[in-house]
Amino acid sequence: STVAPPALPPYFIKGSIIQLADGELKRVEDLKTEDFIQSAEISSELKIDSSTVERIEGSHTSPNFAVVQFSVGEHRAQVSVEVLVEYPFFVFGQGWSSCCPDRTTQLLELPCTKLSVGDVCISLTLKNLK
Amino acid sequence: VPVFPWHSLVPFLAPTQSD
Repeated sequence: STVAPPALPPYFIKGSIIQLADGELKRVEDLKTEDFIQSAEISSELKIDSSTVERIEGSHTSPNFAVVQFSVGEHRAQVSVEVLVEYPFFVFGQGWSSCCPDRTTQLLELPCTKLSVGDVCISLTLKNLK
Repeated sequence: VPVFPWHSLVPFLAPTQSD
């Protein structure tokens, strides 16, 4: 039996308008590492963590999915996420990357490189609230 | 035209506190 893959969020489609924390508007394909860093600095609740890709493997449930294992933050906590193979992550200093960049470009028109073990992705955690 | 907040594009990876 075939199951229709879930739709990707609309904001990854090329041309989508993204609002940074200072109010500036940019297209998703024009975002730079600094945009995320500066937005997180302004944010009172969110902070950026470095998440290093430790492993990428196919999902057991569907060929449309991959399981990406990250080492998150200075404590290197292990976090695994199951995502569509075309789901883009933002790699520090590099830009959008996915497990299957051809599919990302085909479906979203978002310029994308191949996500690889050792890549350092931008992720978010909560700032310590007191 | 919809406008999306920057943080919706970033995965929220919250490590569980082990200490």
